[in-house]
Amino acid sequence: PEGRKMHDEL
Amino acid sequence: MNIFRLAGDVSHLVAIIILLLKIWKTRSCAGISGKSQILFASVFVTRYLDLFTIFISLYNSSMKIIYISCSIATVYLVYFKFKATYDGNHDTFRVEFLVVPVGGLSFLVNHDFSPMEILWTFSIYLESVAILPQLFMISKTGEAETITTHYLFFLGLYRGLYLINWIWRYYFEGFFDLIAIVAGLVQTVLYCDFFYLYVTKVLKGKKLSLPA
Repeated sequence: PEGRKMHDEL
Repeated sequence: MNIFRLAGDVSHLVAIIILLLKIWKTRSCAGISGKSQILFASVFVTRYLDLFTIFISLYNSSMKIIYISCSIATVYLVYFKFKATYDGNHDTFRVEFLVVPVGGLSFLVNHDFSPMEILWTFSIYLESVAILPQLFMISKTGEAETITTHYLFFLGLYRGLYLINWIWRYYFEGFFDLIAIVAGLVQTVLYCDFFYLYVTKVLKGKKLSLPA
């Protein structure tokens, strides 16, 4: 869930 | 990070650099929609606010900084340094017709109702339509310089590659971000008509001109 909100793309 | 994502980022960078170099070398921004460039700069600024809050990788942060600086530099060249060459009479797309609905939608459909997340969503939606003033300008003048079409090609290619990246990530990582995917699809579709002209005309050595 935490990773869900992290936008790792540009 | 997969090869499609990397290739997408690189073609995005190539597009931005092509545009900057074209303006710089010809000392002119004729045929370039300043409005689209302002929209793209807004896209980067609102999306990359997380530069200050989270660290993903050196690659991620440096690319973000490069994209933001280049897009702001482009806006500066169009509206200040080479303003005399800016074709404002043909750059008449009403930007408020994009920004207002996109702003409203980002409040309604987002992953999380927080300022940062709403701004991120706004940037994703805005990016998908930010090229419209440029395409509108080309349809109005009926032609585009070949170098401008290369810029558009790489910009469209970037989104196309991101779509493949998302299919990849869905299969191999179980990752998907519906907001990004839907907006990315819309964005790619907007380039389809242009891609057709690019392949049938520009790649065959002809100038891109539309039938009157």
